[in-house]
Amino acid sequence: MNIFRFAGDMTHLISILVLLLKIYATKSCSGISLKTQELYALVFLTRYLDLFTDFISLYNTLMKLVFITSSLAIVWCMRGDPAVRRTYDKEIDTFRHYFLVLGCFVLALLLHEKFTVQEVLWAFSIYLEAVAIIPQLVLLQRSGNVDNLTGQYVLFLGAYRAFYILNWIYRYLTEARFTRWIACISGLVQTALYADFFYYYFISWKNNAKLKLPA
Amino acid sequence: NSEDDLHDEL
Repeated sequence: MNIFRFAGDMTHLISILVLLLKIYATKSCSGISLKTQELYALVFLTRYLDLFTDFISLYNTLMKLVFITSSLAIVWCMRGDPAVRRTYDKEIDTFRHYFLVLGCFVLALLLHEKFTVQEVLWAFSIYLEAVAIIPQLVLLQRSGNVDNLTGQYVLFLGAYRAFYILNWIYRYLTEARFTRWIACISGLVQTALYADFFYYYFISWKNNAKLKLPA
Repeated sequence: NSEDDLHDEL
């Protein structure tokens, strides 16, 4: 474990806490893409298949449980809770995320560490996580105004993988045989997708203005 | 060795 990876995990955890706060405090999921949340639930379920077979550390196991349960709770709440469900932007959350799932699965069948069920699904989860934010970014562009908690949620979510990139650089420099090309390249694509969001977020912060993404 | 095979990152 290094400080970059720990900062990344904490930033990721904060993003989830901000989203839970928004949904439970405001009893609203307006501005949140259910499709992105469903993709994240799929990412964690397919990535942490080793939860009960490989014990890395208490921290690792705990965080996996937190990510799986929180992502499922958010999807369940957005689909099930009548009060929250009413605020879901159903008519603009229309990105066809099934294509993302299919594309990532085909890619995982072609590019993986080992051709085993667990490794192919692990690669699938890495590729899917890289593109899972797309329905959310599309929804924010369509909805125009972005409320503070939603903006902070996306900001922390984007920042976490940027910390992981620093972690991979650090591990590459300090560990003899460290090569994680699948995670590194996907992580770069994932962070790059947030580039324009980061830019408009910085502009709105600098001008102390409301965050608006151009359509 | 098995250590490398494990995905030790989240």
